Amino acid sequence: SNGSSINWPPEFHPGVPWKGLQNIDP
Amino acid sequence: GRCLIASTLASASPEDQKKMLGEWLFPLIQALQPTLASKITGMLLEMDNSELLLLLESPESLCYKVDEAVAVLEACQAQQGKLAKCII
Repeated sequence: SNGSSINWPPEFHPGVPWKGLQNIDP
Repeated sequence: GRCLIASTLASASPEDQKKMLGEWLFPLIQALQPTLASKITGMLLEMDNSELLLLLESPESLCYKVDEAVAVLEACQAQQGKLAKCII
């Protein structure tokens, strides 16, 4: 029911800065 | 050892901590799930760092978590597939 789940999960690639935290509100 | 990992993490910013944990976890996950490693690592990085450290120490726990993540991912992709069909 949550539309934002379409792009979930964020992918991790070695050597690339991790952007996953930007999707999580503190 | 764990002390080195913990002290390295402690000196890094929260974003760098997740990146480091990802760099350490990725090859282990890749050995278990070569094609889904990027997504599974991304999923697991949403967990607490303390739990991720435990996974690094325990191959059995990591294996269990990876299996769990694959099941969640497949269920999610099945849902997305249905949604895509609805849109079409």
